Amino acid sequence: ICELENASRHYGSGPTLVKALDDFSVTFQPGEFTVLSGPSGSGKTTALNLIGLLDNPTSGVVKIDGQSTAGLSSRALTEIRGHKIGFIFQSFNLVPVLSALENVELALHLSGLDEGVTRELAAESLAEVGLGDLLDRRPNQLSGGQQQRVAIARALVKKPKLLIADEPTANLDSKTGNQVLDLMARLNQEHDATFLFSTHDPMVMERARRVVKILDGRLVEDEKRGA
Amino acid sequence: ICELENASRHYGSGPTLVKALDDFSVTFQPGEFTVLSGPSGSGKTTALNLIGLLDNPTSGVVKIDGQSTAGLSSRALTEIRGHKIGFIFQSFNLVPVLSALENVELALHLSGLDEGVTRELAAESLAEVGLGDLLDRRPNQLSGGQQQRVAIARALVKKPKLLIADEPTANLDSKTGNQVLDLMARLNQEHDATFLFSTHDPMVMERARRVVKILDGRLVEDEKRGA
Ligand SMILES: Nc1ncnc2c1ncn2[C@@H]1O[C@H](COP(=O)(O)OP(=O)(O)OP(=O)(O)O)[C@@H](O)[C@H]1O
Ligand SMILES: Nc1ncnc2c1ncn2[C@@H]1O[C@H](COP(=O)(O)OP(=O)(O)OP(=O)(O)O)[C@@H](O)[C@H]1O
Ligand SMILES: [Mg+2]
Ligand SMILES: [Mg+2]
Repeated sequence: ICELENASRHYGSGPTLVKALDDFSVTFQPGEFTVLSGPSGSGKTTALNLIGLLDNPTSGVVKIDGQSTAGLSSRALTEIRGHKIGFIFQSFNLVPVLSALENVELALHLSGLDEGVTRELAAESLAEVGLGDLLDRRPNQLSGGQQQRVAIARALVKKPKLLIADEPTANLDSKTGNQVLDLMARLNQEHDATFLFSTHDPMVMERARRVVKILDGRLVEDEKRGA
Repeated sequence: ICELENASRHYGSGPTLVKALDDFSVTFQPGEFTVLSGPSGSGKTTALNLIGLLDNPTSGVVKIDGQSTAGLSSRALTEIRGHKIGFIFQSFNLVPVLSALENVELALHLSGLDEGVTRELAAESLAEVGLGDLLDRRPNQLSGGQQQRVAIARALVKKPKLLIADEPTANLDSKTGNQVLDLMARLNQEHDATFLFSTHDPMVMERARRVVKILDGRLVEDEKRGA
């Protein structure tokens, strides 16, 4: 469903050159439940941003459903993201002036669904992450973990084929984190959605069926495991 | 060294009343290494913000070094914070237009020290959290865990008597997280600094000598342990 082919992401040049991602090649199949693991600063967010079409590689190719995204217009990329990809950001990226409900509804604005329907789907998605009573709160009226869960609900509400989650349980206690992982496991099984997480959390690690390890921007290990 | 006496923090009123903290009383002694633990949304950030003088209680009293802070001017509170308290925010709160080095130096601007000295202390503090090569990067040129470590370096550089850390390892891998905890343990022992963490991380929990549990804004347990 998605693939990085010799993808690199460089910043600066000459003496200040930083290879955030370095000649990275990996392929993900539909239905996978994969963790991208590596130390702080190793390139996880960079890799996920490329796969999620939020950023462009300096060299190499990103493919979604076998189709290369090189040279696509930013409108075309937005279209693919809107329909196929759900993204949970490491720093949430909620809209400060919108309520939790409106933030989640935003994800459905390209869906062509009627407003009454999107409102209901958004409310349901928030209830599933335990925020059913907090629909009207704005982000600055929510705790860190509550904001993280709004970001999660927003990504899951459109039942995307590819769900990319950048440290989705960092601000959650283990009970809440497990509830979120159960939700994702269900979506993975019922909809054959592909899940790609970066994490430092052992609880997420142990649910992974495949672990891809990154160090200094490079792929160092790729291991399938029996779940 | 600090104390909450029947402290409450309410938002809204009537039907929308939220008791983020509810009649919370706790005393911390110099040299403690204490974890505040509780589910997402239970009131940890709220409690830490009151103890760190970043917020005012709706009712009840906050005391620092036995002195009540009720009715102190915002200038007086800033003075106490500047000299006695180091705070690591759950969402880092770095200044976007300043480099990592400048962000850390900011914490020393009330110290009366010479600029050459503060520059050196800041560089040292960043080296201790593994960021010695990244002094000139701005926050948006750093990974999530690197930003978290700048926030940590900034809080530690002034060797405060009271260090308050809101989920300081949330974005760190276990090796980096342990390095940070070792640093804090050293400061705790060498300077008799009081450490108060909120965390969901079992690695931080197990180093705690005292665990205070919070649920729905209320104190539910307070347990000393042998380290
Ligand atoms: N401005 C506000 N208006 C209304 N409720 C608020 C406001 N700010 C915080 N709250 C509520 O107060 C409660 C405590 O929030 P707090 O941020 O202290 O939780 P926390 O324990 O730090 O959670 P987490 O582990 O998710 O960071 C939460 O239920 C939150 O929704
Ligand atoms: N704009 C930039 N300019 C220079 N270097 C950058 C920039 N953005 C990121 N980097 C560097 O790229 C590397 C990879 O960053 P990335 O955010 O992908 O790490 P990460 O694995 O997600 O780390 P964490 O676990 O801390 O979130 C880091 O060393 C970071 O400092
Ligand atoms: Mg990251
Ligand atoms: Mg919090």
